[in-house]
Amino acid sequence: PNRVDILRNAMAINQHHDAVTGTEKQPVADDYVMRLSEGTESCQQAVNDAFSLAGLPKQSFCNQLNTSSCDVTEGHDQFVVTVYNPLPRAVGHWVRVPVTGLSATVADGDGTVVESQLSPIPEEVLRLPGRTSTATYELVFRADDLPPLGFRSYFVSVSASIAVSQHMHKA
Amino acid sequence: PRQAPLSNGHVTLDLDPASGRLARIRTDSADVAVNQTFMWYHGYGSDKNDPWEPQHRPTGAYVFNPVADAIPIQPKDVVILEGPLVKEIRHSFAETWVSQVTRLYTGEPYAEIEWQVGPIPTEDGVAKEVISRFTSDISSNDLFYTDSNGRQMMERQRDRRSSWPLNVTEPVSGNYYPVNSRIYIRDAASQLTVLSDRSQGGASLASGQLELMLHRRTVQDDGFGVGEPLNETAYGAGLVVRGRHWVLLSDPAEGARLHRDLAQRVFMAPQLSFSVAEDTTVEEW
Repeated sequence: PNRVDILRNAMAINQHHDAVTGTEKQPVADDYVMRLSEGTESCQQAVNDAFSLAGLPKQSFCNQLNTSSCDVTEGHDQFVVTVYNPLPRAVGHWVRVPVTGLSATVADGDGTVVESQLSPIPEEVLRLPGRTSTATYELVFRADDLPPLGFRSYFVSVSASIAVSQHMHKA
Repeated sequence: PRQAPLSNGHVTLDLDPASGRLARIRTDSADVAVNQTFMWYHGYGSDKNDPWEPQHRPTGAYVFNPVADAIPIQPKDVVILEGPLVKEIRHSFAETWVSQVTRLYTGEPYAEIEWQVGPIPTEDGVAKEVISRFTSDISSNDLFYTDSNGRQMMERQRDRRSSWPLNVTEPVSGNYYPVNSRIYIRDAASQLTVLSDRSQGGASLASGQLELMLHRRTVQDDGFGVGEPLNETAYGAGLVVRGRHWVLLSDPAEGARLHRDLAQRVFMAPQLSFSVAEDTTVEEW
């Protein structure tokens, strides 16, 4: 099957009024979520194939960034963030990724250092029920001038030893 | 408490020095007193009521039936974090199940509010429906604007329907409209637009005011067919929701340009993917 169609079908089902408004019974809500999850995963596989044509290594997708959690970024000292722009015009985007280190360096495709900032993750997020992440900071940087329907990648090095968060202070 | 305003070059936020809450937003083209806070509606119904009696219809999946006006949630602490790229105002509240972070990214024309609500406590048997309300000195009278399922913006008039005479029996919920992407109020000088990251209910219940429903937890079925209260007990505690609002303040003449551009950027936001690069250097990469 066309792997993108799995998400198309799930989205079509989720346009039923019960899914839009939340008037479905809980097991039905769970089923809607399962279908969307399967469709999303299938699309991610398709995206991975497309990226491999462009010479990129196998990509991971962090589906729990909404809880400031990501296995790759918080579990490794060096990783690459690839930012794909689905719009047909160039845009900039503020990237936020959870990390466990105390300092970080971000470089663009030319090896040029990109300005970045570490922000502590709010206490209320750290205490979220079910959150197992060890990340305590979010790395923030701007992905500038993302090409239309294209991507840029950024090389991130995280260190646990040097505190560079002196820019941040409590008022 | 903080006296100095927080600015990113385009948007300046003034905080009330006494409470630490947002007091004023200033941008390149507008300057408006704005207060924003969490509130909650006490939803009608208890497990002693009969959902099949319309006069005792509980609030639930199909109906929003508040008992009275919204109750404010008192602010507790404010912490300000200033960095080279983003400045943050972190508000906590007397109720520990709500919090928010307001962000100013360098050079952007908006303020971002990341809100978090839940698990909403219902051990007291009270349904709670949590909103974020913006109160400003914009003279919007009884008009406000919402999108219609992501299509064009529609003018809404409080306590009125365009094609039939409305007998107002539900002054709150009767003025709620679907907000799929944005809601705004305006007068001759200023326009306050709030973009949401998900479909929510929205209203303007007074001139200069707009509100968005963030989260609901009810204690009883509303009798319209779903057969369950809105009460998901993930991790045994009820759902926590975390989302974002983007706040734009501008001259009305440039409001549409700003909110259309921002809507494209946030609703078709760039997608992130990651790969491990432990055994390489940036030069090799």
